[in-house]
Order: sequence, then C-alpha cells, then structure tokens
Amino acid sequence: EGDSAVLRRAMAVAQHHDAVSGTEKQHVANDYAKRLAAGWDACQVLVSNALASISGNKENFIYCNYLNISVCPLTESAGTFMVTLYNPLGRRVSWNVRLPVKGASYSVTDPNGQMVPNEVVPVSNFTRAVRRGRGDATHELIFPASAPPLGYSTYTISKMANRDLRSRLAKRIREQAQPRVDT
Amino acid sequence: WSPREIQNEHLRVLFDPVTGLLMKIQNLDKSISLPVSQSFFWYSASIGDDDSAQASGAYIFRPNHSEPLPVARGVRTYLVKNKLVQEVYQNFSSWCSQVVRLYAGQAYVELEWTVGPIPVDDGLGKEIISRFETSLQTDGRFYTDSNGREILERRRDYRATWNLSQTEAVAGNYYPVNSRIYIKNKKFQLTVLTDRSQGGSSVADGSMELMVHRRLLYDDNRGVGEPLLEPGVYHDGLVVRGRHLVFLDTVESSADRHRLQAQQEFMAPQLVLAPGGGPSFHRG
Repeated sequence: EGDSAVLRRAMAVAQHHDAVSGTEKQHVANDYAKRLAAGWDACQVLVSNALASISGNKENFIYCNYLNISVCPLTESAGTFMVTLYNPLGRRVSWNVRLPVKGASYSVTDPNGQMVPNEVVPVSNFTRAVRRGRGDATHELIFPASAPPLGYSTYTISKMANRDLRSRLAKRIREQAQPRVDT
Repeated sequence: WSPREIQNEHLRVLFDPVTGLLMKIQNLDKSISLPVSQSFFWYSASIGDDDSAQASGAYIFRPNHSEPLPVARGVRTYLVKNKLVQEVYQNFSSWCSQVVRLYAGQAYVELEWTVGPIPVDDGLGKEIISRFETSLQTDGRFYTDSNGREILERRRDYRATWNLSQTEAVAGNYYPVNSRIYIKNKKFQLTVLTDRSQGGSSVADGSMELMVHRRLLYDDNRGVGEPLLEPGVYHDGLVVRGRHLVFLDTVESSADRHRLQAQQEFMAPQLVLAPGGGPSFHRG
C-alpha cells in the first residue's frame, strides 16, 4: 500500500530552522535525508497505484532518482520503455526530456502515436566523472514532451536496430535525390 | 578552437573566443543586446582576523577578502549542436564545470553547473559563486524574491530602518534567494532563476552573484559545533549539480517570463518510467 504520511512527517521535521538553513550537525543532516528518502519511497507506491488506477494499466513503475547525472537502469538497458510525465500545474507545460541510454538511435511516439523528433547526444565527461560507477549510459536521449494541466502524458520509446537506421538513411538519400515540389 | 555562439529563435549567446567564457546575450525578439560575462569565483573563508574572531561557518558567511578569486581565467570548451538543443560545455577545473544550453524554442539560457568536491588540501575553506557581470547601471539596487512570492528591492550598503555602518562589504550585502534574483536599468532586466535556495548579492553595479557551494574547515561558534564540511558518500566532499535560468528582456516583459517559468521549475513534471506491457487494471 502506498502511504504519503511518511513523507508528510519527514517534511514536517524538515521545517525546523536547522534543516531549512543547513545549520544542523552532519549526523542530523544525514537523518533528514534518510527520512525524506524513506518518505519518497512510500510515496512512489502511492503514485504508482494512482497511475495504475487512472490509466487502467498495472505497470512496474520505476522512478529514477539519479537522472540529473544520467543514471537510470531501465532506460540504459531496455529496448522499449514508456515515460509518463505527470504535470502538477494547472496549465499545459512543455518539457525537454533527457534520458540516459546506450543506443545510438531511438523512436519516440507521443500519446497519440505520432512520431516525436528526438536526438541522441554523448554523455559528457563532466557527468561521467561525477556518477562514479553508478550507471554506464553512453548517451542521452532528448525529446520535447508536453503534459496537460494536472494530468499526464505517456511517451513510448524504442531503440532502433541497425537495419532501421540503414533503411532510414536510404530513405533520406532517396528524398534528397528527388526534386522537391512545394505546394 | 572554441565555439563562438549558440542561437535559437529567441536568443543568441556569444562566447569569448580567447577565454571561452560567456560574453554576450542577445534577445532576438526584442533586439536587446547585453554584454554579460559569467564565470565562477571563490571566496576564501575567514578563520577569524584582527577585526573579529568570527570564522565563516554554517551560520556565518565571512570571506577574508572582498574580491573573490576566479576558478579559471579561461575554460576549455566544446559544442554539441543538433535540431533540438545547442550546448557549450565549459571546463573550469577538475571540480567545476558548466553547460550553457539553449533548447529549440526556449526563451531563456540554461546554465547547468557542476561544482565539487571542493578541494581544501591547501587548508583554505572555499565558498563558490557564479557571478554575472554586465554594463547595466543599477544604482546599487538589486532584487530578490521573498520565498518565491513578493520581490524585494535590496540596496547595497543600506538598511531602510537604520543608518548602516557596513563592516562586511560582501557578507553584509548577501540576501536569501529562494527562486530568483535580478538587476535592471530603466530599460532592460537580467533575471536569474535558481533551482534551489541560495545566497545572492550584487556587490558592484551591473554585477550579480549566487553562491552555489561551500566547504569550510572551521566551526563558526554559533552552536552547530562542527565545520560545514560535508563528506558525501565518497568522503572527499559533496558534488552539487544545479541550474540557473537566465532571462534577458525589457523591464516591462520580464515578470511575465520569469513568473511562469519559476512555477514550471518549482512544480516540475514528475517523470515515471515503465518497461510497458503491464496487465490492465481496474479498481475493485
């Protein structure tokens, strides 16, 4: 069962002025972090249950806490996966999603099944230096996404095989060879 | 070779070809061009001096000089450019780097900095800042938010309710920055949104700075009883990574930009991943 009370309690403790300003002893800072992490763990179950209930699909939802240093075991290893963006704001937002990957080419489809433009860039040496053995993604997949007010959008990502790449390249060459007619 | 500029529909960001540092920002929609140099500096933390025994610590920011030292005078850079994003990677040192980023269609410059572990082998506590220097005539005034809500005007070396005798030229002008800080002249405004609470100031006209990380070796004797020397998982100090979003616009239009974007940063979309193919589910 999901439970938001654990995080609520941890947040309440973290209202203390030492937690707000960082004037606590180190072992107290560690305890604040531990409480907040335990709270988030319990909340993840709650969010997963809510998403399953709303979407009608019981998925093995995964939360990657180290996306800021390009670490996410699922996106690094899976050939196909889904990304759900939940938007807590009361208006539509656009967002550039960055996910750690190992492949060179991906297809991204939006909730309507439309292809979404995407790019794959190498993980920087800056990031490799700070992640210190956590994860081994070589690239980051970037694509623009959007989510409705107080709602969610789910994007599907698939790694493209080399033959897909070759056929896409051949198609591009054919297109460039033909004269274009603007209408 | 170092990249000279990155550009999207709204902004152009120029870099100094010699130092590799950010040099100028242009708002292409409004035809505004402002020389903006941005770099990282560090204040050497006081351990107490003849004026006062007060050391810099968890409660107290007290540099031992008013002028911070540059982390680097020039940076090694490289460019990543595609249809969705343009990024200039700047390497300041082995413990300080930054990505200057423009996504397609984005009306602000994103600075993603990575700082730490701060070296303290030389026996000096260090307080690291990102400083923006412009030609704006700001008349000693700058602006910070009050917990993301009201914007408060701050005046250098001035207090509204008493005659101030300033004894700490830098620390005495530092203010909390919870979500944004800006400077402006009569026409243009340079705004920086933060992704977390930081300390910030404008210690000279046209200048604006934010403290992004600190590592200190002495207790400030204000109660915590230990220096601000967080070891991190690997016991060599913390590495922090964060973002500053920089807006250049007219004074009239700036609030419309930074207010909405700040909401989007504070209540950012939550990413949830799944391998897919799960069974259908209906609540009983």
